[in-house]
Amino acid sequence: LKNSQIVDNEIKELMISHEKVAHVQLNNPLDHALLVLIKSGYTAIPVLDTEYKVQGQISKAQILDSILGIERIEMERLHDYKVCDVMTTKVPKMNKNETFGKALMLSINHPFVCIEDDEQSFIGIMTRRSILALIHRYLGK
Amino acid sequence: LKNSQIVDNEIKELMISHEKVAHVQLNNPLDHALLVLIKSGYTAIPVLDTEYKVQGQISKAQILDSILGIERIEMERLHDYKVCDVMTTKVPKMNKNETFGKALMLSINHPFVCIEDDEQSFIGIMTRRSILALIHRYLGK
Ligand SMILES: Nc1ncnc2c1ncn2[C@@H]1O[C@@H]2COP(=O)(O)O[C@H]3[C@@H](O)[C@H](n4cnc5c(N)ncnc54)O[C@@H]3COP(=O)(O)O[C@H]2[C@H]1O
Ligand SMILES: Nc1ncnc2c1ncn2[C@@H]1O[C@@H]2COP(=O)(O)O[C@H]3[C@@H](O)[C@H](n4cnc5c(N)ncnc54)O[C@@H]3COP(=O)(O)O[C@H]2[C@H]1O
Repeated sequence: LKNSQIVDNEIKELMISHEKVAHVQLNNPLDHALLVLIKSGYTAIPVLDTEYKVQGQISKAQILDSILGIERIEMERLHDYKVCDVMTTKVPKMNKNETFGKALMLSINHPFVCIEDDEQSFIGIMTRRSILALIHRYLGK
Repeated sequence: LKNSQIVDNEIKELMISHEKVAHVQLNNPLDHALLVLIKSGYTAIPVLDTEYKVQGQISKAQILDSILGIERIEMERLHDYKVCDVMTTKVPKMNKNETFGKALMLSINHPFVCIEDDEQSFIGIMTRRSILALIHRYLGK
């Protein structure tokens, strides 16, 4: 099985389109971000700016670590911080026309990869689940 | 590329051996479990019983959801509950002699798979990362 046999337009088919991706904005307060994360049920989600470009990702762990006091989690401090204060800027991104092989390589160390169009606008995410499901389908042949 | 070409003894080489897997016990109080999860940095970890058999898995989200009050997270209630009260019993398990194809299939819907020996004792976990890294190596040939 060679990379070229995995049809590359599958990326757009495999991708979770941006309307279905839970995300937050750079300047959202952390209480809003934690609520989005808890309600969505996801560990980490993309952070976008006002031009819908990917700026990073934020996880529940990052939010809770930022308000972990000695005796307890100081929830009331959540409103004092913003997403941009605790997020990680290192989030894998690729263009929608790149290869499946690149998505596979990026997914080794990241649970999801952000997909951008030619203007770097966010159009969706590729998850490890969708990559593994595609490989399982191909290996089965 | 056929399943059989991926040498099956790779599972034991790819596996994270049990001494390196963060885990908790069925009867541990939730404050201990949350501490292990925060310190390990992992989203979810296996739950073992006193005979070192896999009984489930527990995540930070499950612990926090169990003590989420109206106004705040009620940390002081953590000591009142045990791991077995909030964990999920549905955790993918397989025997160490099964095929890579089975590990791949289970990893589609689960970030890790528990590996057992012939007495069902826990010997390690296979992670999506190690499966994707192996596939990337094979596809590159
Ligand atoms: N509501 C649900 N229903 C069924 N299964 C669920 C689920 N939530 C999580 N899972 C399962 O758990 C895996 C890890 O999810 P996690 O939230 O840690 O990590 C996720 C999350 O951080 C992110 N993600 C996935 N879908 C997302 C979405 N619609 N919006 C925002 N982030 C998403 O991508 C990571 C990898 O996702 P992936 O699907 O490969 O892998 C998922 C999936 O197999
Ligand atoms: N300390 C660290 N250093 C570098 N990268 C890190 C890391 N912690 C997490 N990651 C990265 O984030 C992915 C998701 O981790 P998560 O904790 O949500 O989900 C993890 C965690 O729930 C569990 N896991 C992995 N290693 C573990 C261990 N040694 N003990 C207990 N559970 C483990 O298996 C899931 C999938 O792990 P996987 O390696 O495929 O995928 C990991 C890995 O690519």
